[in-house]
Amino acid sequence: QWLQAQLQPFFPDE
Amino acid sequence: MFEARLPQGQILKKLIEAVRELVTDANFECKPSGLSLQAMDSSHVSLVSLLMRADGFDPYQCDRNRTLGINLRTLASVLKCSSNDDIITIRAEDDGDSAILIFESPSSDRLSEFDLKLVDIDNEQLVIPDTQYDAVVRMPSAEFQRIVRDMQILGDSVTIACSKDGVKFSANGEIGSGSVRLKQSSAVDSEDDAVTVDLQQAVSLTFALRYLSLFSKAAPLSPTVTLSFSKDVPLLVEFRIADMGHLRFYLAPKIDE
Repeated sequence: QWLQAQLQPFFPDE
Repeated sequence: MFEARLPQGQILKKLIEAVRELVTDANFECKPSGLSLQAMDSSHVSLVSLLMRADGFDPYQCDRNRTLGINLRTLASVLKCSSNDDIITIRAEDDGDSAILIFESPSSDRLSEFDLKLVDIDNEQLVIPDTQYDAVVRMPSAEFQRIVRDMQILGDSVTIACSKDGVKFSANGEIGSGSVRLKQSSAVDSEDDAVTVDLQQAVSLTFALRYLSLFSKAAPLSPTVTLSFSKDVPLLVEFRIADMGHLRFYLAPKIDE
């Protein structure tokens, strides 16, 4: 089973 | 006032066609240096980042920074009213609440003008860190589009493995499994046809084909695409826009449950 990760943890908010 | 005239208007058409299924509304950031856009898809899994430098327009005028919030489906519909060889101008008055699109035929004997209402978009800007990637693969964009389409008949995700020999795409699902292997090109007539792998270390990652398929809609923008991989960081898929900028897509990696 795979889970699609969210992008935000990789690119912090400005 | 903001005014940007794009002699190769079809670049804008191809751009919006490439992102309109991924992103519904987007803020175009207009600055003296050029035009940019950053937006995530609604599930926050992928990111679109567009840059069009001012020197790619003729002329380009931007007195002060402006944010133009535009519904991309509306924009795509309006752009369908232009011809492929039209010159396209985007204009926004300082105190206006609309963006004006002007389509000019090459001989200037036909001029059409559309006034698009701007929309308020609450958009969080993400900071994209500079990354040294483990592997950077460059290949013809039509080949990328074909492989993504072919892998979709097998499953909903694809594993991409980069090694010094080349790059291998593989998928498996209920009906079976399959793979496409591309070797690094030794000699090609045109650089655009080449497959190159710039490898720091071998890497193998799995991604959702649904998103790669959406990214591959940008293939008409550029003859080549660059895929950059590192373990546990988002994939970068980049299409260069002539000599004026780029359209980049980022996709978070899949994680083992």
